[in-house]
Amino acid sequence: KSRQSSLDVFF
Amino acid sequence: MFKLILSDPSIFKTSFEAISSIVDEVQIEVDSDGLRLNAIDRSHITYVHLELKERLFDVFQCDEPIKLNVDTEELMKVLKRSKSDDVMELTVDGGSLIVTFEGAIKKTFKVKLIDLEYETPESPSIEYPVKITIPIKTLKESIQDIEIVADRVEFNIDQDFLKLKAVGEFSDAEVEYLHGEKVTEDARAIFAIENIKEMLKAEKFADTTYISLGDDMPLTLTLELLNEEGELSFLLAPRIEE
Repeated sequence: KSRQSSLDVFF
Repeated sequence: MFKLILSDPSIFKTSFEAISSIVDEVQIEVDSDGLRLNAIDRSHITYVHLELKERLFDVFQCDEPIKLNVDTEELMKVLKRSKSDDVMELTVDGGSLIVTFEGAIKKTFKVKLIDLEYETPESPSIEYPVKITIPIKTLKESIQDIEIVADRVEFNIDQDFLKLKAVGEFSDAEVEYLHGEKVTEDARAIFAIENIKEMLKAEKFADTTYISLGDDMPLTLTLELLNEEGELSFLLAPRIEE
């Protein structure tokens, strides 16, 4: 199982 | 005075093939150094950056910095009407971007400038442990191999290989590419194939692609033109295993 992460944590 | 002329519109067309499949709207910034844009999709999964240096253009007149907000789908429809031996000219008139293609015939399109609905954050600077090069056609073929079994792919880079792996319901697949780079750390992350295919629509932009990777970090795919006249890069958020 995997979930799509967001780029927000890298900004 | 604002006028840009490009004797080969394919760079523009190819870039927007990918950009328009990722984002609905973009702000194109032009100043004396060149043209650039940064955009992120609404779900904040893919970030795209395009830069075309002033010296890439046959004519580059831009007296003062200008921001052109366009609907990418509308611009793409226009760019699709160009032929590779056309000369493309970009000017601005009132609230429109004027795009002309001149070859055997001359075509003029007026694309309305729009108000942007949301702002794009500055490109994040991420330190990566691993960076390799791969011909973009090789990467594209590898993704095509993987996608027959699954909709997500694991990128795995060790000191010798880039391995793409997928575990499907009925079949598994693994593609190995000997990268020939000096890599001292391993890196592994999983991505949605659908998002990777959007980025690969820009395959004709440049032959050489750089892949930057780290464990569960975003994938950075950078396409660079000869003599650093232009760059198209993407940042794709990983899928995280639970």
